[in-house]
Amino acid sequence: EVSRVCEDDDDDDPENRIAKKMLLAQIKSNYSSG
Amino acid sequence: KHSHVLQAENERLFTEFVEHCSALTQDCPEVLTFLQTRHAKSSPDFLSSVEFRNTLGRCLTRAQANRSKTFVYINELCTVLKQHAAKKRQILAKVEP
Repeated sequence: EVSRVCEDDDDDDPENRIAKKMLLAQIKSNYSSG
Repeated sequence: KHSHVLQAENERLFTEFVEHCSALTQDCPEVLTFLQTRHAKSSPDFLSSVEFRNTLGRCLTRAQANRSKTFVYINELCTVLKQHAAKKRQILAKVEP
């Protein structure tokens, strides 16, 4: 399961924060469907 | 022979990219696992292509220069690898005449 620690995003760069959320969403999606 | 050279170079670049990012993604190691899964599922043709080498080289250079955008480049690579997933290419090949 995706770590909940990752949900607490403290990145300063907005673009990086969005990319991180997108990646975590994909991982969650794959985990749910797999 | 040329494709083997490209494949080896791309593997070296990909390993270097993962190693660079691993130190910066310690709070989310599953992100790199996800990237490596995408890489493993990609078309062998793409993995030994000039296009992939250029993408990898660009992402690695930028990731090294902009440590605050690590996830941006990981996400970019994941997107590219997804577009060249082996399964997807096989399905397209069957559909196309």
